Amino acid sequence: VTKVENVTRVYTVGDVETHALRGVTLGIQPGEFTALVGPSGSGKTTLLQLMGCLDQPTSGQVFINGKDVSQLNRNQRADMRRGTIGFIFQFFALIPTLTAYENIEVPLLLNGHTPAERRKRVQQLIEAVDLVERAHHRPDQLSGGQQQRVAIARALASTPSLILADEPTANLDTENGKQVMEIMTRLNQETGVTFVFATHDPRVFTYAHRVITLQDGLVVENGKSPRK
Amino acid sequence: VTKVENVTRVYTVGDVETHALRGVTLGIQPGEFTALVGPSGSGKTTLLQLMGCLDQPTSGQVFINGKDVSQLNRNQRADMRRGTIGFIFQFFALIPTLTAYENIEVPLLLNGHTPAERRKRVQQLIEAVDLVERAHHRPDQLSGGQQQRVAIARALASTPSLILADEPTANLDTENGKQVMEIMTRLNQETGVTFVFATHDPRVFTYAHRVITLQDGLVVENGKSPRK
Ligand SMILES: Nc1ncnc2c1ncn2[C@@H]1O[C@H](COP(=O)(O)OP(=O)(O)OP(=O)(O)O)[C@@H](O)[C@H]1O
Ligand SMILES: Nc1ncnc2c1ncn2[C@@H]1O[C@H](COP(=O)(O)OP(=O)(O)OP(=O)(O)O)[C@@H](O)[C@H]1O
Ligand SMILES: [Mg+2]
Ligand SMILES: [Mg+2]
Repeated sequence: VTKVENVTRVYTVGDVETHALRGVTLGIQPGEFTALVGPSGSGKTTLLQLMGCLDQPTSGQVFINGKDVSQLNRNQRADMRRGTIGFIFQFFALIPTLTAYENIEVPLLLNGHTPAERRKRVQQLIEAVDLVERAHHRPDQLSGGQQQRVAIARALASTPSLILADEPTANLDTENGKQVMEIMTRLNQETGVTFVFATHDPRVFTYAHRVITLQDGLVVENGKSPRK
Repeated sequence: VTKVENVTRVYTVGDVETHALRGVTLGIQPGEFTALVGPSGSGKTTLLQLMGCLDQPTSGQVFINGKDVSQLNRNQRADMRRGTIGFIFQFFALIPTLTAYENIEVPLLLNGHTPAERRKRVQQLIEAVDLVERAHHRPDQLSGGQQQRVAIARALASTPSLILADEPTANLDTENGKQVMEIMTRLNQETGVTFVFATHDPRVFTYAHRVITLQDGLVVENGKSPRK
């Protein structure tokens, strides 16, 4: 469902070059539930952004559902992602002027649902992430973990076929972290949505079927987790 | 070193009132190494901000080193904190236009050190948090964990007598998380700096001498951790 072939990503700022990815080749199959782990700065966020068509590789190719997306421009990439890929950012990227409810609803507004369908779906998600009492608050009126749960609900809203989650549990307590992993596990098992998580949280990789390890911009382990 | 007496904090937005703290009384003694835990939304960030004089209680009193600070205005509170209290925010609050090095240096600029003293101290901190290669990058050129380490180094820079850390390890891998907890433990043991951490990370409370548990804005456990 997403494949990268020999991708590199070099960030150049002034005359400083950072080789965030140094040649990564990976395929993610439909239905996977995969954790991407590795030290801070190893390139996890960078790789997720390439896999999710949010960024372009410096060299190498990226394929989404078999289509080469490496050379699409920004607008073409946005069209590619819409409805197909859901992203949970490491630091949420919520719209500050919208409430939790409205933030979660945004992906549904782009997809031609009726207001009744949207309301039903948003309320279902609000309950799933345990935010019923905070639904009409804006991000700056929410705690760190509450904001993170809004971002998670939003990524799930239009049930995309691929969800890329960057540190989804970093600000969550054990209860919510577990709840979120179980929502995602159930979605994966019942509907086959593909999940790739970048995480430092050992509680998260115990749910993963496969664990990929990055170090210094290279894949050092591409294996199966002991779970499967 | 910091004491709160029957503090409440109510956030009022339009006609919605949120009782984030409902009457908390706690004393933190000099030299403590204390974890503040509790579910998402239980009031940890709010309590840390009151203890650190970054916010005012709705009712009740806050004392810093015996002095009642509950009714100080914003400027007076800033003077109170300077040099005395170091804060690690849940989402870093780094200055985006400054490099990692410059961000870490900021507290030292306010304290009358010579340039040579500042350089020595900043370099020591940069090495301690393992950011030597990223010292001259700005926050938007750093990974999540790297930004968090800049914030940690900055809070330690002028060796304040009290450090309040909100989720200091949320974006750190095991290695860096451990390194940071050991830096803080050593500082506490060698120089008596007082630490209060709000955290969901089980790895963090194993270092704590005392664990305070919040739930729905109230302290439900004020105990010692099994470690001591
Ligand atoms: N500025 C604000 N305006 C309105 N409500 C707020 C504001 N800041 C926090 N709250 C609310 O106050 C309650 C406590 O928030 P707080 O941030 O202290 O929780 P927390 O324990 O730090 O949670 P987390 O573990 O998710 O970071 C939450 O219900 C939150 O939504
Ligand atoms: N916009 C940017 N400009 C320059 N360098 C960058 C940029 N974004 C990331 N980097 C650098 O690229 C490397 C990889 O960063 P990335 O964010 O992918 O790491 P990560 O594995 O997600 O780390 P963490 O676990 O700390 O979130 C790091 O050294 C980082 O400093
Ligand atoms: Mg990252
Ligand atoms: Mg918080």
